[in-house]
Amino acid sequence: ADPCYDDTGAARRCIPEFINAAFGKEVTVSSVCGQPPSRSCSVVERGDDRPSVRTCQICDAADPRRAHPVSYLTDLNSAHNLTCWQSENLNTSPYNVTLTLSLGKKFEITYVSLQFCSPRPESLAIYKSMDYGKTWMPYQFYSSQCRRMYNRPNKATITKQNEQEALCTDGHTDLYPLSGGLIAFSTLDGRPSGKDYDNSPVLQDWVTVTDIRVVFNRPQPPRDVGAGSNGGGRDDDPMAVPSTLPSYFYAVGDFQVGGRCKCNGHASRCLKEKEGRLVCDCKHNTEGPECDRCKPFHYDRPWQRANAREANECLPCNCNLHARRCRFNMELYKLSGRKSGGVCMNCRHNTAGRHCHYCKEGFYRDMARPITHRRACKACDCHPVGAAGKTCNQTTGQCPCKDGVTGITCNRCAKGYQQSRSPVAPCIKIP
Amino acid sequence: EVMPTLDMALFDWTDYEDMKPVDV
Repeated sequence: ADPCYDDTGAARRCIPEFINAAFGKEVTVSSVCGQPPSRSCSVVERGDDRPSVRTCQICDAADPRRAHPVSYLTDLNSAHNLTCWQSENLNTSPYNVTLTLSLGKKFEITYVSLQFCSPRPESLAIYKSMDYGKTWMPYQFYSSQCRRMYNRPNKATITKQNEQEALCTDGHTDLYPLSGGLIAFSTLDGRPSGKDYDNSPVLQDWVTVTDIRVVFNRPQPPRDVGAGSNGGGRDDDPMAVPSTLPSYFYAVGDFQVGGRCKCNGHASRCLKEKEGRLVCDCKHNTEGPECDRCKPFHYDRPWQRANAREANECLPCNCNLHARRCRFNMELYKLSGRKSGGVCMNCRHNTAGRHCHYCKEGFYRDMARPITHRRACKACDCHPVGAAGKTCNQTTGQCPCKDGVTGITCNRCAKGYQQSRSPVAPCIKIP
Repeated sequence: EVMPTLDMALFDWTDYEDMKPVDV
């Protein structure tokens, strides 16, 4: 069964399944450790009131056992085999590292989450693009110093007037946990129109993205973390990095973008085109990458997004099988009580009118045939001499006859008249 | 009573060449 139609064949809203749109996708990062091999140290909590320990590792991009490539961000996230991308060591400011994910298509997303293998950054920004990376806009900020880092207040109130505004919060910026900490941004959480999403074009726009960019602006500052980076704990190889210096790096085990392929309620799935591009499998007589326009000849009403009450499918123009093209006219649509605005173009088979529903000049309706018949309009065939013109009555086919002439086509003299020799007055009264 | 159809051959086209059908 097609989810876009009910049992009776009537159109209904349909949406692609909810997925992690980042899974398996390539992420572009500004920094990866291991080229050349490097050593990084971190403090690890051991639990059970035991002191934390400082451990050091070698990152070597050439050795699969010691590599932390970018593909680890979006691979299968398994608790038993946690794989982490890791940046280079960032020894001096600025500490900016950027992750850019291209979804290749518009998605409507409800969350962006990052599970860290290092301590969570102290300041982090999320940006979105709706035009495949041409322009970017802020989506969310996390910082213990919102005003200083991003010139935004901490935890600003969201009202209906600023639902499309990126906020800053100092939540999720704690040093602890030292590993495994999560940053999760819910795109609709706390936004007033979230409960009436169907009727909020502002929020529909807010959740629409083609690309997501995460910028780690600042790592956690050095603090006393038991046997932390200030030394004092175990150090696997104290010769490599002086334990008095903190070695900053970011490491993320899982980068998720939860949402649905955007199809405006007119498709239940997205498919890959021949060129590998993702597109909606559009139904309801719609087309376009996001089912964002009506198919040709389906312009009887304007395109609309589907909602829970109405599928708002595109409807074909009514041209009685005499035209292949039509256009939408808003004035006519309003005049019809918002029911029909299609205007047929290039009516064929000698028909005319908005719906090709009557015969053009010089033709009349053959009532023995339905208007949809290709021979529903017959030529008037007015007599070249007996008729006063070539245009007949479009319903009866009666041509306009000269004085004393009769017949549908004006081809006979009326009773009491006889044919003359003059083509101007072909029938004259019998004296 | 059905009247005969107009006979094109009976018309005098001398002054009305422009009205004359090609097949007459």
